[in-house]
Amino acid sequence: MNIFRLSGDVCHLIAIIILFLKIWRSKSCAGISGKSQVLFALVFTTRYLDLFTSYISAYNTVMKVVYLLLAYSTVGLIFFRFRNSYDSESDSFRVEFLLVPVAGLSFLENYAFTPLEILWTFSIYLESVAILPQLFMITKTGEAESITAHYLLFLGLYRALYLANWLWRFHTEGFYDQIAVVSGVVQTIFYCDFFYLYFTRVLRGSGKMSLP
Amino acid sequence: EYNIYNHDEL
Repeated sequence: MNIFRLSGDVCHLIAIIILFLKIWRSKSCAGISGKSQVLFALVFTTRYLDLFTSYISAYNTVMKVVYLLLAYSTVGLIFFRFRNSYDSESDSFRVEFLLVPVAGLSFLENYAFTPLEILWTFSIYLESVAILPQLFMITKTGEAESITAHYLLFLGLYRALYLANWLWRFHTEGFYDQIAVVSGVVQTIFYCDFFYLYFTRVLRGSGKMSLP
Repeated sequence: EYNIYNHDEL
């Protein structure tokens, strides 16, 4: 464990908590892509099956359980409890265009052709594109509440910090997980445009982040 | 040598 990875995990947890609390307290999921949240729940489900097969550390186990609980709770809030505020019109990204290529690639490019390993690979590839429905929804509505922007900021920072973690681990222990690194770079690149908007608009205190 | 299969990262 190193500071980059720990702060990455903390950012990830903060992002997930920000989103959950935003929906819970405002009793509305307006502006939130339910599709992205379903994809994230799928990412955690396919990645954390090793909860039942291998024990790494208390931290690892606790964080996986917390991520799974919050992810499914958020999906539950969006599609059940506050479903009347779910803007399915704007959340129109065709997720099959993500799922099919990601599933295909995870069968072609993986470390081992075993069920757990292919599911892990699927989750890595899927995570790199899971935010696209949310980013697409924001470009479609043309704006995002600043709380949603903060959520995206922490979510983008988390994987960027993981890139630093992989640099550090490569430098200190020769660790190199090519699938995770390449996907992490792609994932972070998708946030670059948002980061620019965030630091030029949201931080100007304009309340909402309105896209050009 | 790091065993790539036991993914120890979240």
